[in-house]
Amino acid sequence: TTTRQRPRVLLKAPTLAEMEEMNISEEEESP
Amino acid sequence: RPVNIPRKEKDFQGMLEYKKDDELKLIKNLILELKPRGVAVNLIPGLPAYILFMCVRHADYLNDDQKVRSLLTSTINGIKKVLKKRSDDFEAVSFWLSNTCRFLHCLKQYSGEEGFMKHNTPRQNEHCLTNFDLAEYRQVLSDLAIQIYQQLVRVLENILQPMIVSGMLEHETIQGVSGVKPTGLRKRTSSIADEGTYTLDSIIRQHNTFYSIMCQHGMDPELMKQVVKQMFYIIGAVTLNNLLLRKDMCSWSKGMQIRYNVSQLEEWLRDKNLMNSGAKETLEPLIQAAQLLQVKKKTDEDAEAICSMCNALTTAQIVKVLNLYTPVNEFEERVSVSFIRTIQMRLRDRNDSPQLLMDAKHIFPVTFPFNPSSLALETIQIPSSLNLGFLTRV
Repeated sequence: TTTRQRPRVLLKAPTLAEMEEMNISEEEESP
Repeated sequence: RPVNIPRKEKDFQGMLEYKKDDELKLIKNLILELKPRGVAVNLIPGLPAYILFMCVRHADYLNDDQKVRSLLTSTINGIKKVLKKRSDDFEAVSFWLSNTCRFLHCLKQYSGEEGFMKHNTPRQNEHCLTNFDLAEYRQVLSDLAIQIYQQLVRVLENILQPMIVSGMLEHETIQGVSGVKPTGLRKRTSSIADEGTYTLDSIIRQHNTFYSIMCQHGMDPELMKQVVKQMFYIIGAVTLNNLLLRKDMCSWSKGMQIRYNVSQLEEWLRDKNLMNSGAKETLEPLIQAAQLLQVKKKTDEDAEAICSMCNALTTAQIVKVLNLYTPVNEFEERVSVSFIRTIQMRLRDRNDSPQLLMDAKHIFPVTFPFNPSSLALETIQIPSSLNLGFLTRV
């Protein structure tokens, strides 16, 4: 087993619902 | 002219390099426009998930958090989009449920967290993510998988729904038990009526179709068990609910037919090695209702036997079946009012719900047990049919 050399950076994620909202606004913006 | 020098697999690190500008093309070709029935049928199960994960690995290797975030968001939104478009297509939903779970398993297997690395080969351990912890994205993917699972259940429910009453209750496969002699005339009439009606065979055939599609997509065996359990629950609930509403379904011979049908469904489970899925147990209320149609219903001893036998039925359901029970020949008789009172008295301490009908729309909570893969990422090749020539094996 390899040990981690350094701590990884936690990537904050939006929730599924938030992601959907982002997606909708992107779609709305596009012509 | 550039010469292609084939590299040995050991030279690859199990990553796929892509340009940021090609992300849209990746999602379009691999998710939005991929046809599970056409191209995907010959792919190794879970290939789209492995490809996406190998792209994530490369973005992680570059330490480019924006690229990782963007790919994960586009992937999730792409899957949602394709499932919105093909919302009632069992194959598409099963395909993306399997791939979403595989992607989730990859994010765990290569997360670098020891709990998920127990079954990894040393080479697989070298392929763990180096820069980013994607635990929050795993949660989002798990939520997405739950949504897709629920969609899959609704799709299979819509397909099965028209078959259930006809196949489980109305259609008679056991000749001569209905009390109506199969005379020539009767036979001719029923054979005409049979055309276009669903039988138990239709239900079994549909089960086989669902099962082979899920196998083809490499769905996790534990997940497949949950789908089958849910499928059996729907069949049991819809059948029982109709029996509870139809006098013509409450006879000794219907009890016999139902028990035969249930035994065939059980046989199917045995054949597919799914007896430990909990599917059979969901049929218990229906099995007991069928038994109730067949047992003697006269003496105090009969009442006692019924009360201890029917522990998966509510008092309301037991009483309803007894009230509806209809003799179809001279050897049977109606259940007396006093017998039904005796049953009610005996069951009054049960305090069970007054509910008559089962909730046929109920969905059991789903889980996605971690299922690491032995596949070596560095050996994965991308078929040209996927139109992903812009990805470079690294």
